[in-house]
Amino acid sequence: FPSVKRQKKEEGVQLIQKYLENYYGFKKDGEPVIWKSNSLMTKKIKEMQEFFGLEVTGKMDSGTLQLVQKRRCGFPDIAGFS
Amino acid sequence: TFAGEPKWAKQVLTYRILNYTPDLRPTDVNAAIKKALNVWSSVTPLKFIKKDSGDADIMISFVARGHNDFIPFDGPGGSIAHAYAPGKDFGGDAHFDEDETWTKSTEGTNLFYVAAHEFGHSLGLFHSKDPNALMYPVYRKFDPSVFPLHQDDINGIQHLYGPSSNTHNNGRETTEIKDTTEAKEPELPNTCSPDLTFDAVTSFRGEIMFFKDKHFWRKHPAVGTAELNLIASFWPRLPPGVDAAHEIPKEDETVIYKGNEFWIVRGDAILPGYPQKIYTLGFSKDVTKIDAALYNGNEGKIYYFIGDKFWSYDKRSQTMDRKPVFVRDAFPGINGKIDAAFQHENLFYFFLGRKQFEFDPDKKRVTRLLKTNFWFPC
Repeated sequence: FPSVKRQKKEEGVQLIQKYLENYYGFKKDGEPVIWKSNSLMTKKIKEMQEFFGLEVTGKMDSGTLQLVQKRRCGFPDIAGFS
Repeated sequence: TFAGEPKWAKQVLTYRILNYTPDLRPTDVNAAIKKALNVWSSVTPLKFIKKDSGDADIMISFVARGHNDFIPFDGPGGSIAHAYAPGKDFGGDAHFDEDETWTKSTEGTNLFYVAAHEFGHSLGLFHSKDPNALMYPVYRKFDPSVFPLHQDDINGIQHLYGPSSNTHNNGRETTEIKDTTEAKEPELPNTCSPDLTFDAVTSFRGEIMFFKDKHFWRKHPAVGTAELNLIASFWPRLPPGVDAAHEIPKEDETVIYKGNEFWIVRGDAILPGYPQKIYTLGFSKDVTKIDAALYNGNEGKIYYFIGDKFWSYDKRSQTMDRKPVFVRDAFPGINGKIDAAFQHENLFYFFLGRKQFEFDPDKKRVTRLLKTNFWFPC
């Protein structure tokens, strides 16, 4: 069922993108995220994986996806302080 | 800490609970908030006063979705609370997502545990990368048996405010200026008192540690002064009133016993996987606690004193003697229940009540009878 699989992956991308926006200062530029070519997002995922002590792959692996679904404090981990 | 290290310039802070979640009774919310603040006041000079009206340093509210601070909550799950660093206006304020199910148990989202984390922000702590720290950003299942602060949290908050000025507080109990019903702590004995006794004594990285109730003294043999510390300030997860302790210097490990459990510490870190049950060392099931322990570095053996007998554990073969033997048979001149013991420069020191015996294992005899405060500058 390739369409279901694709839909799941897109949901995962949206979930991680939202997480990075909320807690890692990731700012999307208005364009939809094209996964493989988005180096800024990869960089931010690496930052996040490094913070949580996960394997730093820069990829949306299952461990990373699990983590972004956990309950957490709403204060960013990488903050632009003001 | 936050960039610029914002912190409160005063030590007495006020807090006000603006509204209550319907998930809990107001008395339970009050208790959880008070307990969460006390976590931090137990390791710092900070004190907290509850206000019921007007402005307060830390304003606490339960809100859902957008709530006029430009950081909306997101419904159940996800972000469950947030708080602001010390400062004017909403600085220090803590917001809890009303869409969560707040509880006082291990189910749902435990309010005390989350509030303790958020008040860390209110006092000036940023998120920790240490997954064992309270200030780690991800919510973990609340374990009521564990003191929530990790050494990383204590280091952070004491960097901002210094340690607790209350030397009678072990970091696990409340420091509450409004609570007049709190039981008084027992007076800490004077190191020069003739009645001084110890729970446990051990060498520790060239120093000697003397454990008593919630505290321990650190004494370097070549230094004239002894330093008093809270056990909780070094090892927050260790209980007070330990039974026995000994060091294994070659491995830079110190083993601490309480009841039927033991912990191995290296410096101020408790090694993972502890506590373990003392039965794993090979004791029979009827052994429920150890009175004293001593590591004989020359023979690589650990002696466990229980009543008037002792068990011997061979560190190399990792085997325990099948049966205990009488203390008086192996250590002539020492008889009875031993409170604490340790080795120093090839000599053994046994503490029995108000007496201390120096024992030479080569000569197999007591060489000196000392007062318990012998090691202190009295």
